[in-house]
Amino acid sequence: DTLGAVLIMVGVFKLSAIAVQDRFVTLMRFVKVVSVLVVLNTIRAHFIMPLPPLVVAAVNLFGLVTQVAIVAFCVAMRWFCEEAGLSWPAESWKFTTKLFIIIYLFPLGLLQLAGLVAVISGQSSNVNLGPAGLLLLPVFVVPLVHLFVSTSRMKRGAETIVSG
Amino acid sequence: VDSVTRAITPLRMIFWGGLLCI
Repeated sequence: DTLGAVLIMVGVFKLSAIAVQDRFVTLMRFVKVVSVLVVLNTIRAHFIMPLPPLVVAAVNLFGLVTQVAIVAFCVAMRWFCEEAGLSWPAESWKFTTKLFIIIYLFPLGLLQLAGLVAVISGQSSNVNLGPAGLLLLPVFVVPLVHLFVSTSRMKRGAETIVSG
Repeated sequence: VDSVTRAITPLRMIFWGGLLCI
């Protein structure tokens, strides 16, 4: 997890170095901050220890912020494509954004919100999906695969422009 | 166009990172 988070962080920093426009830079700044915090959070998750309720609440809230950051990232990439005059890849990123909202932000966000409410109201919440969780795994891969597809479309779009 | 080409590698990194995080 930490390795993956570091990869994402480096990728995000490299991307935001390619400054396009003000709103892209602003949105990417938010994504950068979250990506660093995600790395720290995965390191924290290595240590299994009972956490005070306030920290549990903070971790839940942070999870929610992370989902928002992922969506923000996709929107930033759409702007990036629009700025470069790549309309088809921009449409593709729009679809990637929708997938992340439907599959990540909505269900996971609700789960984290429920966790947050549970902590505040002093109950312990434990979501255990069991074997069903494994079946859900391919579903979570879908938006990521589409992210890859969008990237490939960007590449092809750029190549088409270069070759005329 | 140049900036798009430069964006491909970091995007691929983010994809693999995301895959590792699932």
